[in-house]
Amino acid sequence: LFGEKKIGADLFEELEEMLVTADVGPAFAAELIDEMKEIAKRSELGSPDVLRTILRDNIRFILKQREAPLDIPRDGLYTVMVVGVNGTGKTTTIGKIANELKSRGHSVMLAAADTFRAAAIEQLEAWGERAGIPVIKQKMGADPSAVVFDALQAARAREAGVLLIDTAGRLHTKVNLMEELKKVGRIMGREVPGAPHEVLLVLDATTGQNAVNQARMFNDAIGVTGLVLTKLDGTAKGGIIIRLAREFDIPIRYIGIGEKMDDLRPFDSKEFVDALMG
Amino acid sequence: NLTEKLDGIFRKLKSRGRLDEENIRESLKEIRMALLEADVNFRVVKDFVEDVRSRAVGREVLESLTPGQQVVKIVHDRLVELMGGEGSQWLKLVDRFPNPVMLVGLQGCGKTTSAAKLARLTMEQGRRTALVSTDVYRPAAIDQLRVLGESLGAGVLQPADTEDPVDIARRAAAEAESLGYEVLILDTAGRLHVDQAMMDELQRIKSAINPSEILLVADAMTGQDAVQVAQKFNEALAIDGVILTKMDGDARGGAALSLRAVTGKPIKFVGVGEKADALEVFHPERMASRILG
Ligand SMILES: Nc1nc2c(ncn2[C@@H]2O[C@H](COP(=O)(O)OP(=O)(O)OP(=O)(O)O)[C@@H](O)[C@H]2O)c(=O)[nH]1
Ligand SMILES: Nc1nc2c(ncn2[C@@H]2O[C@H](COP(=O)(O)OP(=O)(O)OP(=O)(O)O)[C@@H](O)[C@H]2O)c(=O)[nH]1
Ligand SMILES: [Mg+2]
Ligand SMILES: [Mg+2]
Repeated sequence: LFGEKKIGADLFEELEEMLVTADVGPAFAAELIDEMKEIAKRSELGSPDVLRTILRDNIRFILKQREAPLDIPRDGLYTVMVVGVNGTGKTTTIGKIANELKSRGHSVMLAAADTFRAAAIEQLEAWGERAGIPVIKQKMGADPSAVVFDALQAARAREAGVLLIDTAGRLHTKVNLMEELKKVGRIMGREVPGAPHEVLLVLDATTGQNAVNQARMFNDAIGVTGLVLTKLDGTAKGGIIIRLAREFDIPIRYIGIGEKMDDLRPFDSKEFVDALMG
Repeated sequence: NLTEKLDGIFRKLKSRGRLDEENIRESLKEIRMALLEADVNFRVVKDFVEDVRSRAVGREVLESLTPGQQVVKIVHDRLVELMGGEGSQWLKLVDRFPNPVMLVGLQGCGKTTSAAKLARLTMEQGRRTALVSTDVYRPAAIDQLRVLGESLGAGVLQPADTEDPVDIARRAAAEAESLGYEVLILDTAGRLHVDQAMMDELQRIKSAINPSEILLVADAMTGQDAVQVAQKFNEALAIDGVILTKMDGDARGGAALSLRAVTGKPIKFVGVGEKADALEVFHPERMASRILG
């Protein structure tokens, strides 16, 4: 009995380290470990493997509820606004999604509504060119709402099925930038009933606990309807997404696994947990 | 906040005017939690808390402080000491022109933007500065640096007829020298620390131009992974320091401690915005307070 208890302590420490270093967050990790300890006590489980499996299933269960790919109707215009803090991979992700949707028969258009950052428009145009998808743009410095307005008109005129809107990276703490985003959302809603149909928040897997603040503030400001977790091809595990899956009722649409056009996968809870726990 | 939590803990204990193993045990747990919540790496936290424990045990509580405040002070001072201290806080610029300054790091951390910010800084000091991008991978990366450079009035070098980053670097260095530039800031493509071919590319650029300074650019919101990234980049290049970007957000920035603990190299600058003037010198006391929340 004593021997089993000793294994328990080491195993729980090891599991806690695994969860914390995966960016699950210390409080949530402690909670998951406490649950494990309860189970181990009650059912007198001595096997580390059984406990690991229970933890894996627990996490998988949380994530499975957020597995929901984009479901784009085959008629009408579906608008997707892509948002997030600076450098997370929004523009690149738009290129990937646009290409994927086009290959599935949708007629896609892009809107270059990042009118602030140097060469942002050129960067999106390059992706548009690669995928053979038209990009609606204005000059750098133009009002993003004006670009989006134009893009909606163009999308309707050309009877496009999907319009993906690239926005400038912005820290969720910058009130004026969040107001700018809200304005874009309002303009869209006025022009096309129901727009934006999807607000996709792009998160970087290397981000730590700040991702929770990002999700909360973007959601409070404009209502987020989907998440993308990028850069999972690195060594960061992106465990913060488990916290987000539990604290927010927001589907996880895709993961980014590289810098090329094809480096996009629909979110799969089993694959994610396998990568997390080995 | 942390001080209030610790005061609460000490109120429940028989406070004896001296810190001991017993009465700081709960406090150390709170400190550990605070640091992990701030994204300091798990192992770095373990070592740090043990370090604080050994410093705190036996310490007298100063008359002017509560025991909680005393413990926080020990933690705060130790953080400042670890993140500050020796190590040049400025760029190592010498009289051999041009001084190549190389910026490296993961994708999207702010290298290109920081390159322009550094150029503005050195130009403010009266040093003729040129910029060059070796990022042949990211669409419009070269345009991005050129637009930023031109709005500063910095030289922007774009060696023609080559798509090889090492070649671009070598030729830009030669051109910068012949044109009399004192500083040449090299922007590199974002890359994964585990992409061996891309890390080799950085080593070849380094050998080709012999930089005066190699700076790792890292995002302040980086989580536990900061340790792996820092280790690999430092092993490959022997970095001279770090630029911690996006500090104008609300990330606690625990990565700062992890980066320093793993590489032993100083954080030299922090990015505090998207514009060219948004670069500040690193202040360890401010960082310590921020990490502790
Ligand atoms: N390794 C890896 N890199 C990625 C991934 N997604 C994007 N990137 C890279 O991350 C960097 C930033 O990507 P962008 O698409 O410019 O990011 P952004 O969010 O649009 O940036 P801003 O508009 O400046 O806020 C680029 O170097 C991309 O190639 C991914 O899944 N894996
Ligand atoms: N708020 C804020 N944004 C920043 C800061 N530094 C950079 N950025 C933004 O972060 C995003 C990425 O910056 P880049 O300079 O393109 O990053 P990078 O490291 O060169 O990206 P890659 O070349 O793709 O690896 C841009 O939107 C920048 O404006 C900063 O200190 N604060
Ligand atoms: Mg972008
Ligand atoms: Mg760049």
